[in-house]
Amino acid sequence: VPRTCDWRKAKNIISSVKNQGSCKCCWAMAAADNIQALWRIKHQQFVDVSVQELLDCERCGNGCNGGFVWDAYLTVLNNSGLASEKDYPFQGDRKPHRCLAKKYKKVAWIQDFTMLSNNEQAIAHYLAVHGPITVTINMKLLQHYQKGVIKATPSSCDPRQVDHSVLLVGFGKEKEGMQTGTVLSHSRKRRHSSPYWILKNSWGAHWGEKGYFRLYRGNNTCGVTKYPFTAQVDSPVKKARTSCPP
Amino acid sequence: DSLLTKDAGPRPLELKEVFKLFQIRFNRSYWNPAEYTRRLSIFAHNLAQAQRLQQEDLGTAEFGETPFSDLTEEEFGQLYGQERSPERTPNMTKKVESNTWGES
Repeated sequence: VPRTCDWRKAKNIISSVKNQGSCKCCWAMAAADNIQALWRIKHQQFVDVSVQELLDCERCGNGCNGGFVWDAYLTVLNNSGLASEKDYPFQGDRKPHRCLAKKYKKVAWIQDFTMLSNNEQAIAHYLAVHGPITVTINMKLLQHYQKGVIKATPSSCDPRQVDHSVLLVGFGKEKEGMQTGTVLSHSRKRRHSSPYWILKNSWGAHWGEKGYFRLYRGNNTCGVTKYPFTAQVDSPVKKARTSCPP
Repeated sequence: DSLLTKDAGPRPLELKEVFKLFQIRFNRSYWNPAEYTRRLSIFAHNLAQAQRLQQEDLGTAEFGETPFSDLTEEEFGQLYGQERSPERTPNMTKKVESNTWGES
């Protein structure tokens, strides 16, 4: 596992930070970000996939009321691919829309999806080798988060109560020497340098660290290891024709 | 009493000033005075909560005013969290075991 990994530094892999607004679609945005990042890495082809298609065509069809990343992957598998964001744009409202999956050309496909091991070292290795993945965390502390690395305990952020899906785009270690800061008009001493995860949120680029935030890496902060999911992307496989008589 | 009054005097004004700046920064308006007062109270509670988190945090995170500072914890959860709690993951998923990492 490398010491650091930040997929934002790779050109045209991570798309701009989205804003889910009043639609509770973090699950769809995280899954879409995962699929398009992996597609871009694997095929060196710049695609922006449709979040709205995931919302409209999810099994229950009310994607703005919340969901899980595996709902998104199942939708992509059921619809045999995903249209582009340009053709099928995000509406950002809570009202249900008709599924228009058949209307538009598909630009990305997945063959499967996988839940990774909950070992943080293994997750880091997978991320470094394959690309960004989705995780679901307890978002409680994000309400007041501005910047820096969140290091919580199970009592301050219960790792079992996960309720927000985001894209894990990298990891690193905070450098020594950046140990003082001014917070709420009084300064305090910082603790040791700490390893961290870099996560992409879907609350706009003005939130947190330009739309991103960091969690401490190594103690399952806020349940980051509970549901590490990723798609496996590839072009659709043509079924082999058989000549065997029925 | 007089000391308390003196000390407590400027605080509401300061808080209101901070809240006014928050409203401007995040384009917030409230439709009636009662709602304004309620949001001001939530805002004050959240600033105190952020300060508490700041003291408890073991990392380098900074907590304070955010676009969600006029929401209660429950409202924030309802607006941005997932309603359903995932009781189990789908059957078709599989775990990638750590002993396969070396292959790539």
